[in-house]
Amino acid sequence: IIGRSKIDDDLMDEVEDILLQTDVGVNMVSKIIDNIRDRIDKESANAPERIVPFLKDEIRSVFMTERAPAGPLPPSSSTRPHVILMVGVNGTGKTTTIGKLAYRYKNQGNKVLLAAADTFRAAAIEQLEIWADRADVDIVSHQMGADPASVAFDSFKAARAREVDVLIIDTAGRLQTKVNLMEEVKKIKRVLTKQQEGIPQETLMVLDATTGQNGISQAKRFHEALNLTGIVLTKLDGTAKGGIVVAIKDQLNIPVTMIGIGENIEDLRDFDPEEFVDALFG
Amino acid sequence: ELTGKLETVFKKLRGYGKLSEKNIQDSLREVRRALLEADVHYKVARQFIARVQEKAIGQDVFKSITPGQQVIRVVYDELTALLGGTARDVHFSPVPPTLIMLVGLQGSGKTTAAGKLARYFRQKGRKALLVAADIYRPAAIDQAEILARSAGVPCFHRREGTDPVDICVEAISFGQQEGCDVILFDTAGRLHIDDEMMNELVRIKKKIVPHEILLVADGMTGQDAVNMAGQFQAHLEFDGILLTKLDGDARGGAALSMLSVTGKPIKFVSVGEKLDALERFHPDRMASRILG
Ligand SMILES: Nc1nc2c(ncn2[C@@H]2O[C@H](COP(=O)(O)OP(=O)(O)OP(=O)(O)O)[C@@H](O)[C@H]2O)c(=O)[nH]1
Ligand SMILES: Nc1nc2c(ncn2[C@@H]2O[C@H](COP(=O)(O)OP(=O)(O)OP(=O)(O)O)[C@@H](O)[C@H]2O)c(=O)[nH]1
Ligand SMILES: [Mg+2]
Ligand SMILES: [Mg+2]
Repeated sequence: IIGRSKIDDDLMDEVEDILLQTDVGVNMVSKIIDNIRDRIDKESANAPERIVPFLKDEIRSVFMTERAPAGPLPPSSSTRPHVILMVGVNGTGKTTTIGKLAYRYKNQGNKVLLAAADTFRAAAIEQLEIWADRADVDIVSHQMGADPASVAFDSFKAARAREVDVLIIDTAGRLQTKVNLMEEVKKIKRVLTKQQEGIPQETLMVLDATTGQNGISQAKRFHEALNLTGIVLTKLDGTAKGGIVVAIKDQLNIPVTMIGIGENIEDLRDFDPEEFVDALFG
Repeated sequence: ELTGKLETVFKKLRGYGKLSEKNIQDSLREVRRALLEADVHYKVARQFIARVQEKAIGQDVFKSITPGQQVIRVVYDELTALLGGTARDVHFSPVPPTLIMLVGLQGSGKTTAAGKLARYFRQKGRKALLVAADIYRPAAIDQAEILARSAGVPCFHRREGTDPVDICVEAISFGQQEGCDVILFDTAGRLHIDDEMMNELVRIKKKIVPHEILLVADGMTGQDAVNMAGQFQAHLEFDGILLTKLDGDARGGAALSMLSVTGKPIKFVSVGEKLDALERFHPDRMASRILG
């Protein structure tokens, strides 16, 4: 951008490359570039130094339309427990994120309960038990191979009985194309909704920031199956930009509520569109 | 067989004679789009397209297919050749045990891959040992033990002590005593920009001198594949890639990106959570998958 006297095709090609690198995807890039071109024409602002502010503006506005509040929802005492269902494909950081979230809610003075409803993967229950211990919260678990829906069911009963403020349910990683696994997670949600209308209040899909265009397919299918309330974007402490969430917000209007920035219990932040957009071009 | 939107674009390009530069340019614009949608890194896509352009120019058009289809054929052949170009066998040591180290980002599928490889080698009549060298992740050792048991192999681990390098060294003596001829070292997930953790891998490598280092990479990785693979290569000089979670609908363009930037072949693909879901890499199948 520096040293350019006007906005020309070469510059726009470079802008395209910068955008592509962030994983927003080729369709989103075309859309953004078209809007930038329109804006340059309208404002007859053939000034290269206007490009980056235009880009940031353009992307920020994707997050600002129909904007939901960022961060975890505060539990409302009238609809206790506040139930959060964590879902997503394999290895994205669901179990770790639950540990972080439990810690945060606990420090805010909430009574927190975790449910180990990943009864499939080796040592999944043990892993969540360690996080429960670190966050100093209780956990409901059965044994490996148990029906995840029954773990969810029992955890809700326990949450009611123990007057828990927040119940967070861990589920097994699953690829969105596996019909039987998507049916399984739909059943977990149904079982909860049958117990109390309106729960789970949050259904969060955990998405790895290194994920490319498949993120859209993940969001689409998990949303169709479960009606997602938000996305947690993890591993932003790496070099991946996580730009796929721009396309997801644009196409499906699912907001990012939190981001994971490391493997420790405090490495969770509320999503800040300003910071995120700045980091895209960082 | 390439289907879908690429075909419809190419149906428009009919005619005989030589492939014109215009035919090729138009077709390649669509191919570039398909590659980017498939998560191929934008620079890698550009280089690949340039290569294909050179190959395609001046080719005679055959009467039975459209020029566009012909360009696709050149693309497919070139992609298959690139992906399959380098030798893809695991480096086995003439003197056992063969030492294989698994490295990669958090959550890419290393521990599961260690179990799969253990089972794979056991099926080939080898005596494998799985080493649980991840001392950080909660219940990592439990996970490795359970997978080793399913694979029917022993699992070396140390619950006290804090240096993965020592664990790996001890594991080798143990493996030799047990008459193992393949030892699989599962390491903790880490960021390529975490110098301390990358240094840990370098220390393990220097100490045990593995015959094979496999980068375990998630098949749905986007543009970051180039950074990640490039950095792991710079620190470690790995031997091959094991691409995971290809049982989903990710196109897997990261395969081409990582191969282009490191020159290292994809040796295995993981296509499911179960231990039997491991295959040798097939470049032609990957080429079709990337092209959508
Ligand atoms: N660097 C980094 N690593 C993370 C982050 N969140 C999770 N991880 C790591 O990612 C790996 C996978 O995390 P898990 O919590 O087991 O992921 P999961 O989604 O529960 O995995 P499955 O249950 O197997 O599907 C672990 O090594 C975590 O420490 C993050 O924000 N940054
Ligand atoms: N569907 C599918 N899931 C896979 C595949 N390979 C691994 N997984 C799953 O991916 C998740 C992460 O696998 P792990 O083996 O724990 O990954 P890891 O690289 O060891 O993770 P860290 O040690 O935390 O870095 C688990 O849920 C695995 O079951 C695969 O090929 N397909
Ligand atoms: Mg988990
Ligand atoms: Mg592991």
